[in-house]
Amino acid sequence: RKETPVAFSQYPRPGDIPAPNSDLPLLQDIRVMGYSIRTDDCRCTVWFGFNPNNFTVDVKDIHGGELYFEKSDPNEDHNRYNETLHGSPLSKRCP
Amino acid sequence: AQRPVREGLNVLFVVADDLRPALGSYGDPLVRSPNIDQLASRSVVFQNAFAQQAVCAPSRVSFLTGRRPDSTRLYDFNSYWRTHAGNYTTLPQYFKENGYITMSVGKVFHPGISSNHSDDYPYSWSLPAFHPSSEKYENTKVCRGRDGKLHANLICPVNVAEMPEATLPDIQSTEEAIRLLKSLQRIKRKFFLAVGYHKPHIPFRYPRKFLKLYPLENVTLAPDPAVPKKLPSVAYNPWMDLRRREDVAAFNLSFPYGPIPEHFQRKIRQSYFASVSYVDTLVGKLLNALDEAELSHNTVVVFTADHGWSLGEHGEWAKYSNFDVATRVPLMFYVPGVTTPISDPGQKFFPFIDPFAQDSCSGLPGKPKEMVELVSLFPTLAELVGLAVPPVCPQPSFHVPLCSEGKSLVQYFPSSGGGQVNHGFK
Repeated sequence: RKETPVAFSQYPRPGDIPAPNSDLPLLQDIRVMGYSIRTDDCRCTVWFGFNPNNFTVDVKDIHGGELYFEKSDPNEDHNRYNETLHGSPLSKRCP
Repeated sequence: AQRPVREGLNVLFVVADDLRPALGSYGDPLVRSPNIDQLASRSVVFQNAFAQQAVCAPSRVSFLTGRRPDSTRLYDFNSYWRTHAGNYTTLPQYFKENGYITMSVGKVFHPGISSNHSDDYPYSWSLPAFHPSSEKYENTKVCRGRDGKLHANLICPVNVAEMPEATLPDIQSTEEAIRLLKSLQRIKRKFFLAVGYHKPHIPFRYPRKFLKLYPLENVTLAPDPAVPKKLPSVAYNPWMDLRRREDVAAFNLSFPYGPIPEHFQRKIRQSYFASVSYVDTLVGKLLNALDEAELSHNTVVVFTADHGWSLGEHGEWAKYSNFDVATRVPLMFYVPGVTTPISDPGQKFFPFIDPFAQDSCSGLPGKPKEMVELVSLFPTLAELVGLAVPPVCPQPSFHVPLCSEGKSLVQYFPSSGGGQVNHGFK
């Protein structure tokens, strides 16, 4: 009950490259699902492989990542996701 | 602390379509929204409220069932949760089953397959949902172009008298909602009235006079109109719905990243803001009618939107992404006797404010800034009016008709006793 308040959002995509159906893919065309967690410090989104037949994600199949820090980058223009790889201290600042 | 609950209150649930918090009460310096700001001044306002998916049907089914898209299994527009995921009790259905008369006016559920072509009637509503008759013209050629001909444009300020049926959908919805409020005053039954506005969803078809509020020279571009260098391509949405409108198609923009010419970017932003002021005026008329019907003293008013809309930030337009501008929404709760002092029937809280005569209020210091989610609407409204709060959903919950994946936000409200929110602005 003392957890940090967070907000979750998600968005589906048919693939990694923008296509005419990227905005609104039909269920059977969804191959990637981007899950976001938003805290008051940051937003982290990871785009996972998605299977529309059984509604599951493959957490090892990562198609992209986003990480924005609210204080220094409130407009979400500087993606620092890759800087969190390999145990960078940045990863400790956000889930 | 005592929870701020007042049993038996009515609910007026107002939802706008594609409305990011471009409102005076959220600190927007340009947008004139004096009626929504007035509501905000009597409400708990959440500054960091987020939708669960930035597109209409999945977001609406999510907050109306209190479940996330992974539980409704609706990510597009093409399935009905009761047969596709689980036979979930909805927010209005819960009120209906607890003695409320429940009514839907305009776009509350997304129409079509995702609400069983019936707006989930009769499960959710006591009466068939009302849809304005002029809605069918929304995507037809009704916008007068420079060539004098009619087009299906993105930017479509109109002379309402020249429109088919001489009206617009949101005007009709407001008239119907006001008619219902007058009826509800007479029959004296607890009610849950949901009013869904179609704007500022595209096309920007709105009364031309609202353009005057936003001279083009005052309209800036987005502060960050370029696609960010390190944005993964999968995160980018190519805003196809804009490209298909005749006035945008005429630019022959390159796909997917080709920018819209700057002068047209300004015009899109201008018309978005004008559409917001148009909705604000209608919300003002609706709330004034709540006053006139002597229902403001015993009706909770919720104002929110299904999701936001990119206005050129990151080289993007429309919704369809996880950016804050697409997922963040306005969210405010007016609770008589909680966010305002206890009042008598007939007391006026929401006199209509003409946006052409009065500026907006800007900024609301001291308002709750916790991260909250639209999926929490269901338990919050249940608790505010004294209904049992739906239990937290187990995982998975496909077999559980009544539960919530959100949590009541009542903890952020002032404690009961008629305390007034300290708004810190005039």
